[in-house]
Amino acid sequence: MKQFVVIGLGRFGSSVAKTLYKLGYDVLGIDINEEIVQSLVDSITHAVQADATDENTLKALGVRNFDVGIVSIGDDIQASILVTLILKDMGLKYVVAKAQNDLHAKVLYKIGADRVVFPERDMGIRVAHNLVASNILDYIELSPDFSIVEIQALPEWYDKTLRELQMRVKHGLNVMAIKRNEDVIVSPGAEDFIKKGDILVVVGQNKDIEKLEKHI
Amino acid sequence: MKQFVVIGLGRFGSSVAKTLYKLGYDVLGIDINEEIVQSLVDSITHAVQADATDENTLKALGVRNFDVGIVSIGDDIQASILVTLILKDMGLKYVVAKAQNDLHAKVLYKIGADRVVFPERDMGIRVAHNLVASNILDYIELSPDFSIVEIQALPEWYDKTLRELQMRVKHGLNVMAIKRNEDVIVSPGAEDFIKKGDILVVVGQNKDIEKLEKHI
Ligand SMILES: Nc1ncnc2c1ncn2[C@@H]1O[C@H](COP(=O)(O)OP(=O)(O)OP(=O)(O)O)[C@@H](O)[C@H]1O
Ligand SMILES: Nc1ncnc2c1ncn2[C@@H]1O[C@H](COP(=O)(O)OP(=O)(O)OP(=O)(O)O)[C@@H](O)[C@H]1O
Repeated sequence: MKQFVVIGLGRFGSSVAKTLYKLGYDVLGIDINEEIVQSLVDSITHAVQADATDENTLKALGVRNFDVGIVSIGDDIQASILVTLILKDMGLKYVVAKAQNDLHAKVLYKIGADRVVFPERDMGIRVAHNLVASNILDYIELSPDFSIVEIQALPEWYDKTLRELQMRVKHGLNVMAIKRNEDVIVSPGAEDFIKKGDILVVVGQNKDIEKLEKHI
Repeated sequence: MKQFVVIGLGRFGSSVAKTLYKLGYDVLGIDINEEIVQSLVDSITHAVQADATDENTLKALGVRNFDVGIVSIGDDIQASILVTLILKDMGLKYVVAKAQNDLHAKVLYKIGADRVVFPERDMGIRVAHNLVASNILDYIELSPDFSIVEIQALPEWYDKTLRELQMRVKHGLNVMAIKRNEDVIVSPGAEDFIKKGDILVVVGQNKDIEKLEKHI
């Protein structure tokens, strides 16, 4: 089973570490801040206080035996780059690193990071789309042209079937699921009704979605 | 047209502000740090240097005339709470605030925040699921039991139709779209083939997805 080492246990790093542990995987967490380490001892396999830029410390912790490394150090860009380099040098198969900006990301890729993530930036995009049309509860980019959105059913859609609403023909949107309270109706049929309070999960082109956003 | 004020232009706040502006909305950005303000003057309608906890300053900037407020101040929890309170007192219809932890979120809701977001935590969950099965490119929770995942097509699925693969019957998963290079095939039919390099966007129960994650 894959083993994960998470270096930098801030808001993002600790969320990755805890989720992996909950899914049943072994997780070693490392942070330079003793208080943060103490707060995580019961939520991951091992939590260790250490300065991850010290290569001998990482070797002593057996970090080279891990399959996947996550470097989620924020403000200290130099430390983030150095730790990523050390992990790749030690031979970890897959290293993911969090970046502060595009330049930081470029350097991380150059020194061997397998993937670079921008947690705050990506969430900012999703929240902005959500604010533009309050009926749009979530917005997930699939590709430059397509997205998935969760739309609160409009009053004019209540008690109508998908066939009557002609979502595909009129709005260019494909309804993939309907969330009704705690239930989810997956791949609804043309004769399924929309009820008040329903949330439609639709996929479509961004230009069709933006047209609907303006209309809502 | 809705007008937005974003207070705290860190990684998350600036992403929200820039995205709203790109979508064609008026955006006022406020930050206590002059350098950050300067870096955004060309990307949003107005960028102003100010301490947002000073009520008179916010009044002088006409913040009460905005429809939606976003408070994305991080480390200074007291400032985040104070600014959220001031915005609601001024009568803004909808205020979203970013929280550092559950306690902070509880206080924000108590003083009137309409929505509280945890950008780092939510992205941590998505990245963790992605790491568990490297074929899972994205993981979006729809409800406690259902999720949308993007799965890199497995070699055993190449050149087979969806009917042959029986995704629904065998894995309990509904294929909503197929990403092939820059194209997206929405609501694929039973006779559509899977090709090498395809990414399937599927919706299903978390227990079925986790079964597939272990199998990949
Ligand atoms: N050299 C290091 N070795 C180990 N941990 C480190 C090192 N440098 C920083 N850290 C830890 O990395 C964590 C994340 O860093 P920081 O708080 O700067 O980033 P952040 O982007 O604000 O984090 P987040 O948004 O995830 O909360 C902190 O808990 C910090 O103690
Ligand atoms: N009183 C205030 N008035 C206006 N801006 C403020 C105030 N206090 C803090 N800020 C600004 O809020 C922004 C975000 O705060 P901070 O960097 O502490 O949070 P963060 O959670 O690390 O941000 P992010 O993760 O979005 O980068 C900073 O740019 C900071 O200058």
